[in-house]
Amino acid sequence: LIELEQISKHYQMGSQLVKAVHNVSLTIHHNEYIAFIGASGSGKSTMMNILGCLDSPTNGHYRLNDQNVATLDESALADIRNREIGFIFQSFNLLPRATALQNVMQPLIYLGIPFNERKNLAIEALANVQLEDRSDHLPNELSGGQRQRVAIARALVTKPSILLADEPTGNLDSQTSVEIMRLFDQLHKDGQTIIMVTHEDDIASHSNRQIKMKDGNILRDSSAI
Amino acid sequence: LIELEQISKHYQMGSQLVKAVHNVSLTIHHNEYIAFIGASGSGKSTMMNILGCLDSPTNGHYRLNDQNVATLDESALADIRNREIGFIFQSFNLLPRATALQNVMQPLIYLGIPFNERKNLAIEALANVQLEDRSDHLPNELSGGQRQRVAIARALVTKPSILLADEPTGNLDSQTSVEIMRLFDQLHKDGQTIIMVTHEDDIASHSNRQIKMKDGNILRDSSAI
Ligand SMILES: Nc1ncnc2c1ncn2[C@@H]1O[C@H](COP(=O)(O)OP(=O)(O)OP(=O)(O)O)[C@@H](O)[C@H]1O
Ligand SMILES: Nc1ncnc2c1ncn2[C@@H]1O[C@H](COP(=O)(O)OP(=O)(O)OP(=O)(O)O)[C@@H](O)[C@H]1O
Ligand SMILES: [Mg+2]
Ligand SMILES: [Mg+2]
Repeated sequence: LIELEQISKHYQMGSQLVKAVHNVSLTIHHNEYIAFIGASGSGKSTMMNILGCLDSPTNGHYRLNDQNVATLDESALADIRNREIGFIFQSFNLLPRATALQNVMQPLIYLGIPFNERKNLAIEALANVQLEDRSDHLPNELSGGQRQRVAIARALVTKPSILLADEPTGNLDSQTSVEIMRLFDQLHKDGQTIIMVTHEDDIASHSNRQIKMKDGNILRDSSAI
Repeated sequence: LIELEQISKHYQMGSQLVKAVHNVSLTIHHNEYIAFIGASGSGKSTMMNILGCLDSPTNGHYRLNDQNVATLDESALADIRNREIGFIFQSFNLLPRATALQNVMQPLIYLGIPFNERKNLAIEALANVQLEDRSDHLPNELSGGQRQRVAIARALVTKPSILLADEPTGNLDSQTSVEIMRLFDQLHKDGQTIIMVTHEDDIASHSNRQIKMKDGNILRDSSAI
């Protein structure tokens, strides 16, 4: 499904070169359930942005479904991001002037789904994260964990074949986290691929493969074959 | 130090009244080390905003150091917020066009501290959260956990007598969290008052009093006297 070959992401900061990710090679198959773990600043979100086609590497090759992502034009990339991938951002990235419901309906517009069906799918997605009674709130009228759940609902509403979840439970209490992981486990049972970043061992234990990062490199991979 | 009497915070959403906090009464003494726990949406951040004089209650009375906060004018409030309180926001609230160093220097301006001393104090605060080599990065050039640590350093740089920390380790791995809690514990040893919100039991266990919230109310208080 996914092949990363000698992937690097570097930032030039004045005279200093920051190697956010450096020479990472990795293979990910369909229906894997992967957790990236590692210290703050070790490169996990950078990896997720590359995997999600939101950022291009400085060096190396990324093949997704046997296509070299670097050779795809913007409309082919938009297609992948909108049709195949669901992305939960570490800082949520909700539209500030749209309600919870509008935020969750948004990814369905690209798929050409008519208004009433978009609304029904979004209501169902919000109910799955226990937020049906907050659908008319703007993001700044929601608690931190509620915003996180809107971001989760938005990523799940398209039933994506690849879910990328960056710290999906960082602002959630343990009971709410249990409910969210139940959704992820179900998606995985349905055949989808899940790649998440987490710093919590309980959450990582839902995965069947843990990849630990350190200083932009892979330190160890529990299922390196 | 702090007395809350029948505090409520309500929001009118069309025809519906959202009771974020409802009829909460509470006494907090000097040098207490308190953890607010509870489900997502239970009112913890709302409580913190009221305690930090960032938001005024719909009903009830808040006495801080024997002063009724509602009777204070804006300059007296600014004085309290800047001189007495350090606030770590659940969503960090960093200045987006200022570097990590500038963000941490900022609270010292109000205290009339000259530039060179502000810079030295801020460098020391960033070193205490292991970010001295990121001082020139803007917030969008930092990882999630690095932004959280800049927010922590900014709150601690004034050595506040009351630290309000809303989910201070939500984006941090366990090792980094240990280092942050060491800073909090030291501040508490130095005689300061610490009030934090957390959904992680390991973090809550550093406190000597846990207050659990549910639906805007206090469900239980481990040191209710
Ligand atoms: N400006 C607002 N308008 C309407 N409702 C609001 C507003 N701010 C907060 N609320 C509601 O008040 C309730 C309490 O919010 P609060 O942010 O205090 O929760 P919390 O305990 O901090 O949750 P979390 O653990 O998810 O951060 C939530 O249900 C939220 O939807
Ligand atoms: N735009 C940028 N410019 C410069 N450096 C950057 C930029 N974005 C990220 N970095 C650096 O790259 C490193 C990796 O960042 P990344 O966000 O991937 O870390 P992370 O593992 O997700 O951390 P966290 O657990 O704190 O979220 C960090 O040290 C960060 O400072
Ligand atoms: Mg990250
Ligand atoms: Mg909160």
